[in-house]
Amino acid sequence: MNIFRFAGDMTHLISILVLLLKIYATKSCSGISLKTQELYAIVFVARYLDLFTDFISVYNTVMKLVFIGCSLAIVWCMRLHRVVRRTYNKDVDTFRHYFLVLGCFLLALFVHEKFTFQEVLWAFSIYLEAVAILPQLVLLQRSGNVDNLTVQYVFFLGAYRAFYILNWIYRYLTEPHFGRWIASVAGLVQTALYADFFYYYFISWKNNAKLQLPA
Amino acid sequence: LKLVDSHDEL
Repeated sequence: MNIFRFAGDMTHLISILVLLLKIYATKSCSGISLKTQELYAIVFVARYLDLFTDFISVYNTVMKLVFIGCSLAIVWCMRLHRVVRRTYNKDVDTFRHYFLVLGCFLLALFVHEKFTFQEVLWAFSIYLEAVAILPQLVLLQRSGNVDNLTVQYVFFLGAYRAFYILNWIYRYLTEPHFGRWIASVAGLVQTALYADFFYYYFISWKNNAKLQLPA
Repeated sequence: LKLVDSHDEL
């Protein structure tokens, strides 16, 4: 464990807590893409299949349970909570995310570390996580004025994988045979997708104005 | 429980 990875995990945890806070405090999920949340639930379930078979550390197991639990709770809340579900605007959340699931699964069938059930699903979850934010970014661009908590949620979600890139560089430099290419390349793509969001986030922060993404 | 380091990251 290195500081970059720990910072990444904490930033990831913060992003999920910010989202839960927004939904719980405002009893609303307006501006949040249910499709992105569903993709994240699939990512965590597909990636943490080894939860009960491989023990790495208490930290690892606890964080996996938290990520799976929170992502399922958010999807449940947005779909079934009698108050919150009414604030979900499916007319703007129209990204066809099933194509992302299919595309990532097909890619995982061809590019993986080992052709085993668990490894193919692990690669699938890595690819899917890289593109899972797309429905949310599209929704942000569609719904002009976005509340602050939603913007913070997307910011922390983007920042966490940037920390992971530093972690992979650090591990590549310090561990002899560290070759985590699937995760590193997908992580670069994932962070690059946030590039324009980060740019407009920084501009809005500098001008102390609300985030305005170009439509 | 086998200890693996194949995917030790979250």
